[in-house]
Amino acid sequence: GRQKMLEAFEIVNKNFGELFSKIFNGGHGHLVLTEADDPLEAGLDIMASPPGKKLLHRSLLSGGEQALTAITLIFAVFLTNPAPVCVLDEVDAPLDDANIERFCDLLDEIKERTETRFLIVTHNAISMARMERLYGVTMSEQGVSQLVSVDLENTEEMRAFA
Amino acid sequence: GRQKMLEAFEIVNKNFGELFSKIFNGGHGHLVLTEADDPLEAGLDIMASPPGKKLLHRSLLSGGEQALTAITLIFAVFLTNPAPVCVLDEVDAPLDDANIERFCDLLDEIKERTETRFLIVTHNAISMARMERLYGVTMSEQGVSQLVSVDLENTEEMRAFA
Amino acid sequence: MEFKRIRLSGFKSFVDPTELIIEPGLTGIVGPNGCGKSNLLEAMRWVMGETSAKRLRGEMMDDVIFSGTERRPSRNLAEVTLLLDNSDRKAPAQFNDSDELEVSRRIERDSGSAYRINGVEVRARDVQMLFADAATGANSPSLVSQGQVSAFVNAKPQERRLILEEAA
Amino acid sequence: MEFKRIRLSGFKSFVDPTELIIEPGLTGIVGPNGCGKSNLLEAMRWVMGETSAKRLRGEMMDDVIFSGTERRPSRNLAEVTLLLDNSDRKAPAQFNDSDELEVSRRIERDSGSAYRINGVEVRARDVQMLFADAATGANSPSLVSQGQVSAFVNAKPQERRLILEEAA
Ligand SMILES: Nc1ncnc2c1ncn2[C@@H]1O[C@H](COP(=O)(O)OP(=O)(O)OP(=O)(O)O)[C@@H](O)[C@H]1O
Ligand SMILES: Nc1ncnc2c1ncn2[C@@H]1O[C@H](COP(=O)(O)OP(=O)(O)OP(=O)(O)O)[C@@H](O)[C@H]1O
Ligand SMILES: [Mg+2]
Ligand SMILES: [Mg+2]
Repeated sequence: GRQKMLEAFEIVNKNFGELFSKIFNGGHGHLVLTEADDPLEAGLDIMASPPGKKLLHRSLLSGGEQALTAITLIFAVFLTNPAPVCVLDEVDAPLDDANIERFCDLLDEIKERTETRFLIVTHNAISMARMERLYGVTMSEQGVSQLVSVDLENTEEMRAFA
Repeated sequence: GRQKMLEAFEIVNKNFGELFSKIFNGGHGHLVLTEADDPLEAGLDIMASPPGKKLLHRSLLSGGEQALTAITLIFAVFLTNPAPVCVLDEVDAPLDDANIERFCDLLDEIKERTETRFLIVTHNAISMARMERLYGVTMSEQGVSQLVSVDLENTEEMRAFA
Repeated sequence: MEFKRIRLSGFKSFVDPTELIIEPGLTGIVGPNGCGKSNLLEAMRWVMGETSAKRLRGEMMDDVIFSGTERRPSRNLAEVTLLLDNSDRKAPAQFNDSDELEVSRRIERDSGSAYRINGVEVRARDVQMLFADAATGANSPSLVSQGQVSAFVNAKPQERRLILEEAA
Repeated sequence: MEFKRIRLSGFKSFVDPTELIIEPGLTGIVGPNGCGKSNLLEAMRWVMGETSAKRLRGEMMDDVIFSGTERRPSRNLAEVTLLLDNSDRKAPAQFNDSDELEVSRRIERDSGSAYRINGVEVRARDVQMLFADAATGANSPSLVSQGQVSAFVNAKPQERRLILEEAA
């Protein structure tokens, strides 16, 4: 039990460090087990310093930096035990355009390394453009949802769904 | 004390109802004092039904609908006692393009009705375009912030700041 | 295990039967605020055995049943069906002789949920186990609901450690 | 009361002296993640008398002092100054004979904050009262910090009622 937990921690930590530097274009991140000698009781803390910045308390990171760090951890865990499907609901909301491109690069990489199928809800035009296909949800009748196919080649149509 | 509270509530409720229908392009919203006979002890609950939809428990509203409802309440309170400055940090993050336009219409209206000066942090290109001027925050030296003026007429420059 | 498609009927704002084909790679789901995107994702968590109404933004599980609009009456029944590919034959013995698995959950107002795998009634636990063995499930870190990222950021270390347990 | 400009020096990532002119109407503040936009807004709350380090994302108030980068050493001092127009003469008596009010707050590592209005040292309370009388202040509903809207949405009715008190 404890051994398994420590082994899992080591792998997640390694993945986290790699993905962090990739998605932050530099900098350094790692995980620590906290608050107990028994790893089965410990908490999981994140140490993150974006490129050029000092390691400060995690709460001082910006909204976008915190989101990116959490996404990195979720994917680090994910890579240790890939799931058949990954569903992300608007995780790109606090990210700026450059970080959204890097986030999509990360998705492409994970897609290559695993057999996972992704369902990604987004309002962002950049994320939309990086998808392989789009489904639009509409309510042409008020309060009633319907699913339609959206043509990725048709920028006008896509924008209407942003 | 109690009388003043009830009077304030009535005004805020009236403002809330008006702004709600405006920003949701229909529908109906109002406030209720809950959980106590003494308004000084009561809580403030929100009843919101977007156009065409039934009044359901507030938690069932979508992320964007909940944000819009909270923004409406904040402005409803604001109008009863306008402040000299209003500072909004990325409140448009969960909104789709159409709602961001309506949110900016609301800002224009409040700006006309009051003397308030607005500072609005955003990543969204539509919100940026609706501002009267833009200041960019940069970190050309890692970890050190600087303020620069951004030309609203220069779409390329603006996009670089999204 | 591979996910192939999901069908909904009467689930939240998806009152009319709807089908989403789940294809390989990256599929984007887009649309205006309030149109039903999160509802669609919640249907997947729900059929995988989500037991908490709160995690589905409701106060009780009946809240996932279509409750009507100004024009349409409410329903008393909601059903979601997930079609899975089982050609790798990694399912539990009792279901492992089929190439495909159809997992469905149905809820009737005031009478609770019923689960089926390939037409056979099973317990919620059987469905949860099926997905847990395939490194997924309603509580898997691979299903990130709206706003969950910021909750994760602000979580206490103890809470965040639960995610590590999903990897172990 | 009208807000005219804010100056920062040594405050979080704004180590070098910075000035923002606050003009009428809508001013947008833009830039990449982590560049300092929220820090700039927090400087305004801070000089208005914010007492909670937590609400400024820190663990203690010294966290607002520039803590250095790989290239620059940390500072021991942070100062923010707000310039207000007082031509409507609505300020408290002791400051009401000037057209302008300059409110400043300075913090020194390990020795706490000092407030001044027009050069005269005052208590935090005086600064808070000055802004409260003008329907603003660090805790005014007109200052919405990042993520506060979703917190508001999920707040209990009791917590939300506090906002009503700001209007009364
Ligand atoms: N049981 C139900 N019956 C009918 N409609 C429902 C039910 N539960 C929720 N809804 C409706 O579904 C809508 C929310 O849908 P959803 O959360 O999927 O939106 P969304 O597309 O994710 O929007 P956003 O982009 O803002 O997150 C609400 O307006 C609500 O009225
Ligand atoms: N005391 C300090 N000294 C130096 N740098 C600091 C200090 N406190 C915070 N920072 C830095 O400020 C950055 C965060 O700035 P801020 O929150 O203003 O970003 P932002 O522009 O609002 O980004 P976002 O768009 O992601 O919300 C962090 O990267 C952090 O390292
Ligand atoms: Mg949603
Ligand atoms: Mg910010």
